[in-house]
Amino acid sequence: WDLFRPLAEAVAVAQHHDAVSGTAKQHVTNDYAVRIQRGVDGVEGHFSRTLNAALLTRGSPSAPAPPSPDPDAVATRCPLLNVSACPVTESMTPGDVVAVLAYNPLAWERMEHVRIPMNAAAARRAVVVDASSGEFVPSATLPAPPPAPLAGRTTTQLVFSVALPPLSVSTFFVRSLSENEVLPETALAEAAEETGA
Amino acid sequence: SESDANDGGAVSVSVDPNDGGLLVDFVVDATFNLTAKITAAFYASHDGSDGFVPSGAYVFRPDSSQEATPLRTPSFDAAAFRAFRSGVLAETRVAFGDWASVAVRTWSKERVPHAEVEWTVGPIPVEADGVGKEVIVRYSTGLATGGTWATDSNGRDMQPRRRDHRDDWTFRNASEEPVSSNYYPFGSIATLTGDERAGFHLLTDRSQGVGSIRDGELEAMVHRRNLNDDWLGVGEAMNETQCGCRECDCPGLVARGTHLIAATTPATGPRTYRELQTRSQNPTQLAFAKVNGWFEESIR
Repeated sequence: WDLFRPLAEAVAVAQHHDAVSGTAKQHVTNDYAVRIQRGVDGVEGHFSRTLNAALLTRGSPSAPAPPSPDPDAVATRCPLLNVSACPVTESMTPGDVVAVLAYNPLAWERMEHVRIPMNAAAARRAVVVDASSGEFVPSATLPAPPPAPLAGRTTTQLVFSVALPPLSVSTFFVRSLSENEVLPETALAEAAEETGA
Repeated sequence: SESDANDGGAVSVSVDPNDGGLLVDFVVDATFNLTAKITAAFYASHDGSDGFVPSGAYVFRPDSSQEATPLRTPSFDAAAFRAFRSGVLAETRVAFGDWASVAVRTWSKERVPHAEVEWTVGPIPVEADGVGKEVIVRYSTGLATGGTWATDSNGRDMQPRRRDHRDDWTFRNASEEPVSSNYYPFGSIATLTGDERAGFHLLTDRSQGVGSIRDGELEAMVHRRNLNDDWLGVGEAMNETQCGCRECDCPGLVARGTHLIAATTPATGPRTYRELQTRSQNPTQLAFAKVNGWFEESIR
């Protein structure tokens, strides 16, 4: 309960009709938002630790003990995906692999369309998406949508569609190929054609 | 751009060469295609100079004495468009002037034929003309709706709406507030009814106001910036800026959201918009982790 208390209290405060409907002075509205975000950040940390515990314990009991955890290998959400911001995927360099964990909260299968920002260097050479089964997932890259990204930020989006089973976490791997890696053309992310037609 | 791998039929996006309008074409059935034109416009916010309440935080009161002003003069300007096509996704982007844009996406592997309309609006300029603005995205379909549509505001049942009408009192002053008196809240779905050829469905990712001010059209108010307090308690205009201070003239807020649009026969409408509603209101949660080397093997 202590973990969730900040969020619970922030949401309780936000039950006021001014918070629900936005009928308050801007600084008051901003204050509601700050409180809720602080609560979300607290739960976020717990969410990541839980996911990592799941990540690191999966694998056979006989597997060798993991090396000291790579600080980057922490599963995190990217709340600003809708504005093409996701530090984990934007910092990919050729040779990196990012696991994408997708939790489907519905009790039936759904088709999810994923759009994740990548920096041009990682996307330029070649990108591959595959499921945990090793099967390649058709994917494509296209320029990030406007407004123009901040200087030095991501300029490319990787898009793919996956079917997610009910009430479960599915894992996909996005790999930016390094110089000496060669894979079949069909596996690589297709560069979307800009068409004037 | 065209994505015709959808099981339920093709959804394609094109541009009207005459006026640069963005068109989304749905194959409703073998006998009927519906084309929805997407435009963006703003109503001037009423400033209360007539002694009645201005438009503000509590009150949505467009100045109905003026038509909504298009954000881009209707003309074909190739520079305003970018279209991308791939085996996964077809995306067409349109700039409506220099402070609003729309990206329309159709996904190839999609069971329920629909289009995603990602709208981005702001910062809304008010310095030059000193006029508050209520920005709308409008979908014009040409359906003969006879002034009827439906909205949901609780995610459970659809409320039939009729223009200039109220079931429980005599609606007389149609000419006074023809826009705001025909706006209703929609928490997730609005749908055009009344035409036996097809229904047009609009889904939102947040509570908004929606109205069918003209037959065959649905418009949703997606962003606003007011310059007058509406005398109902906030004590300041709904004029939010990025830095939040009142003194400087820093820019207004930028808002981005997603509408889902679909067109079906009237009979299959609920099946389609209920599925889209459930997906939209229960999004997949994504998490990311860089897993080079040992970690990748462990997770696999």
